[in-house]
Amino acid sequence: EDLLERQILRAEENYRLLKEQKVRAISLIGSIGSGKTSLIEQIIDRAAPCGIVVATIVGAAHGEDDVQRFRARGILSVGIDSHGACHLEPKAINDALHSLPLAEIDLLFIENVGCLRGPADYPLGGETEAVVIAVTEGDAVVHKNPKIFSQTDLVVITKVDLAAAVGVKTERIVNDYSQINPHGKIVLTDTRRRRGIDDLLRALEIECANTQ
Amino acid sequence: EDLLERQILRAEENYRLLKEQKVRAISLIGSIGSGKTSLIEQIIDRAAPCGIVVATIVGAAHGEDDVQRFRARGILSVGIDSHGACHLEPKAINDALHSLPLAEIDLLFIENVGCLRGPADYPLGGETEAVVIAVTEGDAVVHKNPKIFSQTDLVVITKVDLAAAVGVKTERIVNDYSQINPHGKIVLTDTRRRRGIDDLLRALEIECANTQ
Ligand SMILES: Nc1nc2c(ncn2[C@@H]2O[C@H](COP(=O)(O)OP(=O)(O)OP(=O)(O)O)[C@@H](O)[C@H]2O)c(=O)[nH]1
Ligand SMILES: Nc1nc2c(ncn2[C@@H]2O[C@H](COP(=O)(O)OP(=O)(O)OP(=O)(O)O)[C@@H](O)[C@H]2O)c(=O)[nH]1
Ligand SMILES: [Mg+2]
Ligand SMILES: [Mg+2]
Repeated sequence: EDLLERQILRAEENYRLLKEQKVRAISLIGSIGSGKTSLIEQIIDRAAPCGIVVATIVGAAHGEDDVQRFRARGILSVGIDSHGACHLEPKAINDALHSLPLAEIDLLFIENVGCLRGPADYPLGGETEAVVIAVTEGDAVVHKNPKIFSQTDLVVITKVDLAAAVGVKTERIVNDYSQINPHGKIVLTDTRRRRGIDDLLRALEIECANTQ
Repeated sequence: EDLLERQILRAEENYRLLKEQKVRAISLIGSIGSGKTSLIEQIIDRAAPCGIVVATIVGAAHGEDDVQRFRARGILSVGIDSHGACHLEPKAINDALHSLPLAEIDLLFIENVGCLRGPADYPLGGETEAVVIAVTEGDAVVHKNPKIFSQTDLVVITKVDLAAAVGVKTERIVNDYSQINPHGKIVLTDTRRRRGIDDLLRALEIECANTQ
């Protein structure tokens, strides 16, 4: 009880901090290998030339693999140890936030650990939340997890280039989702060929201010 | 404390029940859509003609999709509601065991919910445990989750037919695993083309007694 209250207070503190520093935070949730890091990499490639300063916080059970991938693209990245849990602690997010120069950051991505769960289960601090599912996970993911998808207003489907190879029809995923969440948005992407990234930027309301 | 002790007692009870009834139990753990159900389907296709009576217990957040897939292959299958958790409760397994005609079952598969975790985290009852990872999850899965793979003595890699399409080299996964678990076994499979299934049966020590 007391633990839950402290987590909620910490999540609210995260929210306030981001608001004060005018940082837009976007959290990506999704199973192991669903394509979260690849999506963020693609967004960085579009946003950075626009003058948008991007940073990331990444949860992982072990190591700095994704942190290093982000740093290789020239952005600040902080890793959080998930201790094998299926979610990140608001306190850990808070520590990560305090270690970043928030005044200089425009857009912060939080790559959650590799578990599929609902945004409502562990709120981290008022950011936009999107669930990432790969077509290679099969076409029944939404159907088998209605609670998660009814709570999620943005779904990103990745690896659409592999749909035929796994015998999956993306129409089924799109239909299942619109049935349980008529207001939700769904974006199809192929990060290897950089397709669907502009749709994703629009869905996330990330606009390029520079017209050079 | 008390809750953990009751869970351990329940897991021991499951173990005894399976032993008394001479049921071989195999538990498959792996992320959403990693290919667990497909592997069990392929094993059923090889084992049933040998006269091996197979049954399954399947955990899911919602619905009976996998239960129905198994029943379509003519075997008994019981579904367990995971209530959105990342593991199954020993009590739920116990109820499922009591609802099956164990005296007539030779081989019982327990398809765990779609979360990647270590076998040691939530023992269900003394069965063989294998972790299933798909190449489509990327080639860093073992590297990023060493604790899980150091505890797992059998790893099944699925969807090897898609390795090139996701830019993954299975050699890396095999090397990472043998480094952290020199005694562990790893099997490569493609369930769409039924490749690697005999290797898997051998690794699971499932033998065909009928020579017709
Ligand atoms: N064919 C194809 N492969 C993709 C696509 N997106 C990602 N991949 C591959 O999928 C694998 C996992 O991609 P990541 O971006 O690392 O996924 P992730 O969700 O960040 O993974 P974790 O952080 O380990 O949970 C890698 O091998 C990628 O190359 C895609 O659109 N098409
Ligand atoms: N190309 C290819 N696709 C596969 C293979 N194995 C499974 N699939 C596809 O992967 C998707 C998921 O397969 P499932 O067997 O349902 O996976 P699962 O782990 O039981 O999924 P959940 O129970 O929902 O977590 C389906 O679309 C399958 O057709 C494989 O070896 N190759
Ligand atoms: Mg990642
Ligand atoms: Mg399944």
